[in-house]
Parts: sequence; C-alpha cells; structure tokens
Amino acid sequence: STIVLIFEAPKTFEFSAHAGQKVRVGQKLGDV
Amino acid sequence: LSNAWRNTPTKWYPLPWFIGALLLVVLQYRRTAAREVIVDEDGHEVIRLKGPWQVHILGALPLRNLSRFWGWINSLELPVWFRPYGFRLYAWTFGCNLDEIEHADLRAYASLGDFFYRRLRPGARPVDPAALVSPADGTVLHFGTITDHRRVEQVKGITYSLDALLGVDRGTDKAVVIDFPARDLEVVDDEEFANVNGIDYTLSQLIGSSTPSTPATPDSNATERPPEFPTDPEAYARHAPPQKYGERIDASVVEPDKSVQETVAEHVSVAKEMGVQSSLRRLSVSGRHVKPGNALFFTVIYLAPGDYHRFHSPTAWVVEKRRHFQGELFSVSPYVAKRLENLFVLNERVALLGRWRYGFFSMVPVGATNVGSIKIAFDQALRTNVRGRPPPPGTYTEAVYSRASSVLNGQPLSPAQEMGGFCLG
Repeated sequence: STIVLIFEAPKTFEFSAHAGQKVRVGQKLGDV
Repeated sequence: LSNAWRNTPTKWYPLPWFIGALLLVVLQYRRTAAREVIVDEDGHEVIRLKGPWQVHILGALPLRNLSRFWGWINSLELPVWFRPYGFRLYAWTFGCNLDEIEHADLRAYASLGDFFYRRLRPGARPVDPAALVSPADGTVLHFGTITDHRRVEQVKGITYSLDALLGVDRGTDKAVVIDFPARDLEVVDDEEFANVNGIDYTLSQLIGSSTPSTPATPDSNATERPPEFPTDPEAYARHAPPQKYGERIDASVVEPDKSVQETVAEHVSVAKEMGVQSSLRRLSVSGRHVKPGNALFFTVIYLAPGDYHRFHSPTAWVVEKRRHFQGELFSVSPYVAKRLENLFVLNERVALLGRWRYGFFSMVPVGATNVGSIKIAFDQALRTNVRGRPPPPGTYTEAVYSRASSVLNGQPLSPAQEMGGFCLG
C-alpha cells in the first residue's frame, strides 16, 4: 500500500527526508 | 575458455557513424512516444495499461478477486494456542516490532487480518512539531514539486496526471456526487453560530476558548436545528448504510467512540493551528490555483507488508471531501512502480481533499493486491474493494464532509491523529 501527499506550501518548504529513507508516524517530513 | 578470456587482445575501433545516428533517432522516438498523452473528447487523459510484458501479464490476472480471497483467508479465526507462534513467525519474517503493539498478549488477535491491522500502544510514536510529519510507517519512495503541466513524477522519467489522481469535476453523468446540505455560519443577534454534530456553538466559544462550555441554543432557531447526531456505534451504523456504487449515500462524519465535546475540542485545536482566518475561508478544493509565492509539492510513502498499516494525519488540516476511485489492485511495490505507468491512477484509491494553513492539501491512500481495503475512521459509509467490475478509470464517488463542522467546513484533523488504515484483502 502507498500514501501520496499533494499539498500547496510556500516555495521555501523543504523536505527533510530523502528517497529510500524509512520513516515512522509523526516523524518530521518537511518544514517551511 | 579461461585461456581465451585472459589472452585474447582487446581491439577498439570506431562504429560506423550511421549506427550512432540510428541510436539517437530511436532514443528521440521513445522520448516522444512517452510524452504522447491520449485524451478523450473532454480533453481529459485516457488512462490505459502501459508497460513491459510483465505488466500485461499482471493486468490479465483477476487481481481484485484474488485480493478479496486473500482477505477472506486472513479473516479466518486462528486457534488460540497457535496465535502466538503464528504471529511471532510473521513478525520475524517481516520485521515487525512486537514491543510497540497495543496488546502484548498475541492471543488477543483473532486472525492474521486482525494482527495486520493492529494498533500501537499509546506514546509509541512521538510527534514532531514540524509543519509536515509522516502519516505512516514506511519508506519514502519519492518527493518533489509539481511544475510540468500538473504532472507528478511516479519514478524518475515516468509521470502521471495530477487531475487523473485527484479527479476533476465531470458532472453527474460520470461521477456520483454525494453531498450534504452545507450550512454556513448563521448570524443570530450579531453572533455567529456554528453547528457541530447538531449542537450549536457560538463562534467565540469555538475559537475563543480551548474548553467550550455549554452549547448555545438560541430559542429563535431551536425548532430549526437538526437532532443531535448519534454518537453510539449502533445508532451510528444505522445512519451509515453500506455504500453501493451509483447509489446515493449518507456519509457519516462523527467518530463513534468520541463524544461531541471531544470532537468540538479537536475542532478548536485545529482551528487555532490553522489560524482562524484561514479556517473560515471558503475555498474550492482543487489545487489548481496556488497562491503567489507557493508551489505544489508531493511525496510518496510505501508501506511494506510488515509495517504498521494504520495511517495518521500528517498535519493540522480540514478534509472537505473524499473521492473514491474504484480500480485495479496492482502491487505498488517499487518493482512495479518502476514498470507500470499510471500505477497510482489505475489502482483503487481514496483521495481526501481539503486545506491546511498554506492552502490546498490532499492525502491519497492507494490500495494494492494484498491490502485492497481502505478504511477512513470518520467515514463509516466508505466501502472499498467490493465485488464487481470496476467502472472506467477516472470515475469516482464523492462525499462532502461539510456537516462535520460548519465553521471549518469539513472534518478537522490534528497532527498524527489516527485517520484510518489498510486491511488485508
């Protein structure tokens, strides 16, 4: 199963995870 | 052979120029063919199965029936004595951490499907204060911005249409629209009243205090108010009949295990996090028009078989509507994602559309062969992976959550709040 997130954010938004990284619920994915 | 491998001299020589030219022509042709998008009479992309021979073999299999059979097998109750051994073997095979699950006694899980949809014990997942947190345990497959004609990159070089993923308004001839009577804020004696689950609160109660007191019920409108929405599960179930495709349904918006006061407290929390002004705005949910200085971002998270399979809210946001796309149930493993174009558009999915403090926000759980059932905690009417031939790609049923909170015009969710999950079959 997969979850796709699509959202609008300021251009300064940055993802903090990288492709292939394992993540857990509540872990930081990105911030403005 | 060994002698030839070691002693044969290597001679380098240039290829004829036309071989290089031919290669360039072939590469250019493939690039152009990949870009070519077939559209229907309305200008919308026609989604078809495209990919190498392995993909077409997968497409010939009765995946939906296999998925439901898989679900039925895994719903069978296991002998109590076998459960600890069976679940420990499963956990060892797929790398589940049994220390963090809700029931330490594995005999509490009646079947493998029950164990698969397990909860975590409270506090097992600390929540980061960042703007966006992970909605699930899994692996980040891909992320980036959407710039090129509203196309989202599935993997490097393969894209799909954002409109095909989220759906476009096509009118009632192609989409079954399930709507609720939207109640905007009512102004009574210069005070705005918001209706939450059938009880009226003043706006100041909702957004001015974290612990709303007694609900306000103005006498002048008392007879016009709808009855309180049921909060006990049995009454709730009566209000949420099973959904059939093409049938008008009454989607539900209250979680059965929460009281009205708890629900209101959550609404207040989300309203504060989003900012009162932005939460009160009435915006169209499309993501078509981003504000100046903003951009559209995407990220894809893959849940492996051993992962915890419930998903949570990735931020404080309001879900205004959901679109349920029935479809195929291909595997969504990275192996298939690299080969099958339009994978996320072909598969069954539930697109939850709404807004957060920065504008448009959407979350799309996509089903797969082994986990074809998607559950949404605040939408008991949703039924996924049901028997029957799926409608053409792009067709969806829609429900609007405006009754959940007329102030927020949708279902409010706080960061890491449990939203639903994937079930086996």
